[in-house]
Amino acid sequence: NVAHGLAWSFYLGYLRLVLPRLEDSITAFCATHQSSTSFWGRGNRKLLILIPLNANISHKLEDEDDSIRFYDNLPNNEIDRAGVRGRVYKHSVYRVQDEDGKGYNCAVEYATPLLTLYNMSQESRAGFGEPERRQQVLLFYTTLQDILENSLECRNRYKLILLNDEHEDDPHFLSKAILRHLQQQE
Amino acid sequence: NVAHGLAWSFYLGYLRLVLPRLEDSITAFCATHQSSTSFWGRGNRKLLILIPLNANISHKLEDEDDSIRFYDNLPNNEIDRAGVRGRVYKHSVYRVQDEDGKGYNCAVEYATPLLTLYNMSQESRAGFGEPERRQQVLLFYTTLQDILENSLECRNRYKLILLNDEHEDDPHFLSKAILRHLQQQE
Ligand SMILES: Nc1nc(=O)c2ncn([C@@H]3O[C@@H]4COP(=O)(O)O[C@H]5[C@@H](O)[C@H](n6cnc7c(N)ncnc76)O[C@@H]5COP(=O)(O)O[C@@H]3[C@@H]4O)c2[nH]1
Repeated sequence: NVAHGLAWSFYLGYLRLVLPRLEDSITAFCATHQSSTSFWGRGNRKLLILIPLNANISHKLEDEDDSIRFYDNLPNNEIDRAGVRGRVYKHSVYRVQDEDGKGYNCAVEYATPLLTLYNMSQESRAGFGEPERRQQVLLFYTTLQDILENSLECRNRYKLILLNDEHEDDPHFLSKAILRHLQQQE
Repeated sequence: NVAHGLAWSFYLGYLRLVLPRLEDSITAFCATHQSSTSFWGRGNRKLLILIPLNANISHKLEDEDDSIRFYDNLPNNEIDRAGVRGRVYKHSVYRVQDEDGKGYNCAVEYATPLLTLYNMSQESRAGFGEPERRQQVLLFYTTLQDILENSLECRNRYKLILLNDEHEDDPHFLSKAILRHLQQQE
């Protein structure tokens, strides 16, 4: 089950390394981006992880929804990993506007392993196709949820946002999904 | 089968992106490190990927073998990926000395997904243990070999080095394994 291994890999090789440092990164960011501090709500100091059921991943969020704008990157984290010296781990900050024009900052990104699931479903030699893919995305989501809920280092530092693609025809589908989660926290 | 998915992830999310750019990165590196040019043999312009059968991965190669020294990093590649803007991909260059004291430069690193295999085998909730791990490393190696041999973008730009841990008591086991592959090319 590919999704099971990818969820563990995402936790062991990424979230477990970066989530404990997230609070400090955001604090450092606010120190160098003073005008942005008011846009970070209390609940926004988490990494928002987008999980689209159809594994359709964009490389730039503003391509999906014009209520979303790239703002800047959080400071780099450099970690020696498996022979690569100072491998760089970072997150991007986006500003999301609600329907009243109010702006919210957040560190948000897609769950990268879904790119692997998507690409594997396109490669005949990888052994699974589009029909299994949705199932695998759900398995990835539930496995990851389970791992993170039991992780002391990651607790309260993330939010998994499962995106049901049924409303993709709404041009503000993504910003609304993000805002629902951000506003929930306040 | 976890190893199957991790091999595909390693190819689709990393090698397919970075190997086509490797030649240019090494050329740029030699331009800024003029004294190093004589240390790059003809066969050394490939990424050497270390695959230890016991999945025992170091973060710094010189910790394994004092005939190996960290030299510098290749220039950064920045790619927008899944919402992270300018995600950084780079390789580390090490200088490896043979028994006559002759030095060779090479871009070398461990296959990072093996860290996931190792860590999963330590986590009871991940569903596999140490006995299965060696089997999974072999499956990772054969799957990756198969994928790469059929990849036009990656052809001739890498070398997979399977490390049998039976000679780990030799303090120069790693440098000798690397040199065997480097000298093969000349
Ligand atoms: N958003 C995001 N930002 C990151 O910096 C990052 N680093 C890892 N990951 C994801 O976490 C998981 C574990 O990573 P690991 O390093 O074991 O495997 C990685 C690793 O073996 C290799 N790889 C990817 N990027 C690099 C890199 N910059 N340097 C070396 N190896 C890399 O290719 C595998 C797949 O990468 P992704 O498909 O991008 O997703 C990974 C993976 O799902 C990241 N996700």
